[in-house]
Amino acid sequence: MGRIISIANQKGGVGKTTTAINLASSLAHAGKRTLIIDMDPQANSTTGLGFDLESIDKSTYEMLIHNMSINEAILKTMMPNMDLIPAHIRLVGAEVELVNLEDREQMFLHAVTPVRDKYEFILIDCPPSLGLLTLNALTGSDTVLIPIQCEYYALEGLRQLLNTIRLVQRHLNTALTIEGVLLTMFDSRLNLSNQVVSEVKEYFKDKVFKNVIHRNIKLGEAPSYGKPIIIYDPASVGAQDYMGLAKEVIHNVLTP
Amino acid sequence: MGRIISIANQKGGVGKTTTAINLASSLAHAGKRTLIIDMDPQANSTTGLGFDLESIDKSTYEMLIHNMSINEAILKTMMPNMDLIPAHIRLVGAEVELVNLEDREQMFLHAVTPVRDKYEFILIDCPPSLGLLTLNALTGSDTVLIPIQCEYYALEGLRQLLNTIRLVQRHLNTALTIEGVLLTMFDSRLNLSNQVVSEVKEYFKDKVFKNVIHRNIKLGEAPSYGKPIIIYDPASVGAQDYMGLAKEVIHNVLTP
Ligand SMILES: Nc1ncnc2c1ncn2[C@@H]1O[C@H](COP(=O)(O)OP(=O)(O)OP(=O)(O)O)[C@@H](O)[C@H]1O
Ligand SMILES: Nc1ncnc2c1ncn2[C@@H]1O[C@H](COP(=O)(O)OP(=O)(O)OP(=O)(O)O)[C@@H](O)[C@H]1O
Ligand SMILES: [Mg+2]
Ligand SMILES: [Mg+2]
Repeated sequence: MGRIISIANQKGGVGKTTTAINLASSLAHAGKRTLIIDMDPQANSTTGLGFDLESIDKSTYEMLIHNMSINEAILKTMMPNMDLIPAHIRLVGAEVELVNLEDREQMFLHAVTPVRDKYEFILIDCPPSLGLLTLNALTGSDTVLIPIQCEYYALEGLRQLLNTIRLVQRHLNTALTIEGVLLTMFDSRLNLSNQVVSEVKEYFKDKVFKNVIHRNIKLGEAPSYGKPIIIYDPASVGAQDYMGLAKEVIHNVLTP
Repeated sequence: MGRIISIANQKGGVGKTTTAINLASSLAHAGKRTLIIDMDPQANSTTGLGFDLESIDKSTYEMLIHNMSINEAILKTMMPNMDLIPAHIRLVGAEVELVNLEDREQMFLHAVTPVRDKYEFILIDCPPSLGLLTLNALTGSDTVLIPIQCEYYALEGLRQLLNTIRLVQRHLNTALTIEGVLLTMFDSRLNLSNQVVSEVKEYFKDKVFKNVIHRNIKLGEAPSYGKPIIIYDPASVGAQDYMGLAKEVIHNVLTP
């Protein structure tokens, strides 16, 4: 049974897509069959892996709204052991189209069930909002990984995010737990970075991943070449950080 | 007649809130009566100016959904000439609550009209999405200011954003124009930054503001003290950049 992990935080630009692509590729590199599901209408996980949006006709949108089988949307990536369900701009309309449906929060859960046993990890790249797309992801997930940028506004949004997770746990998915809290874009030279780290560790205690992702320009360059960091620059700090994170996630799955 | 400017880009973390707070305070510093309207359920413009969300009972939510007069929600800020319409977490529900209303895209336009002549500039901090809150802001605005982070994914989302602006111009607000494109978090030492700048200038030509906002840690620190940069550290690069931008915006209004 594959573990389904939502990568969610309504704060924008905190490293959700960068984590989806680079954690998935590091898990794949460690031999784990991995699937990325791009649930964001911006489709950054899709383009960040080099796919051209113009050529995508089977995506998360058709899976959620037209009941298309998830198997029809699977794309092989350049990384062995790693596949992708692409997003498309059409997904912008899904939030409104889902509103008046009966099981509007459970469309993703029904869609993903057929491939649960095909992969050891399924990572969902969520949009920067707490709307129906993120609610669908959380309802269909085992756990949620929360990237937190080491900046002031990142702390502000946590209460809202935790409230939403609690609501999902109470009404839509009682088994949902927190996979972990990931500190991203950490720069040890900055007071602000260090302040945020100590506040997050005080609040989340052992839920904070030991592996921190440092600010590293290579992580910003890699998507412009359509490659995960482990292919673009395997010796970089960014690649080391995400490989460390993958080892920690694998360890946590094996020793709950 | 005050100029109403939406600050919009569905890409997360590109500097929408930082621009709303610091352009507004620089315009106020130049003697222009200015209003910030926080249209993002994250309420970062509200907390970034030192307001406590727990004490906010009249916000953008009540204005849009309960037809409350905008005058009831106006808060004075620490900056002379600058007021705020705060947001609240309740605004998360507005996207769904607006869906089934008759004039769902025009609720903001009706709400803001009574204060149009009270301010010379009205800036709207939009959420990182192209949903009904952003559509409301664009429908009720004269122009839209587009912050673009000097990173790869920032370019990806432009097509989607321009499509949405064109749709609004065609069906909801024929007078809407682009105020300008603002390059943010620019770091002249990085190739990626310079590449993005040249691509944006090629694409948008004279619509790109001459003033570029450099990456400057003081801009990240200021909101943790609840202050605009011009009060937190007036000698910083961040403060100089936003004051330069304010002069350019004022000049553009006077010489269309
Ligand atoms: N550790 C890092 N070091 C340097 N740059 C980074 C790092 N992580 C992410 N970035 C860059 O920061 C920007 C924001 O990251 P990303 O797009 O992954 O965030 P996101 O949370 O997915 O954004 P959105 O809310 O729009 O979906 C991107 O340009 C990305 O390349
Ligand atoms: N020029 C800059 N230099 C350094 N840091 C900056 C700069 N502009 C913004 N920041 C920081 O980058 C982060 C993202 O900026 P901000 O929150 O303003 O973006 P946003 O587009 O409003 O995000 P969202 O999409 O979540 O609304 C914040 O932590 C902010 O303090
Ligand atoms: Mg993303
Ligand atoms: Mg913002």
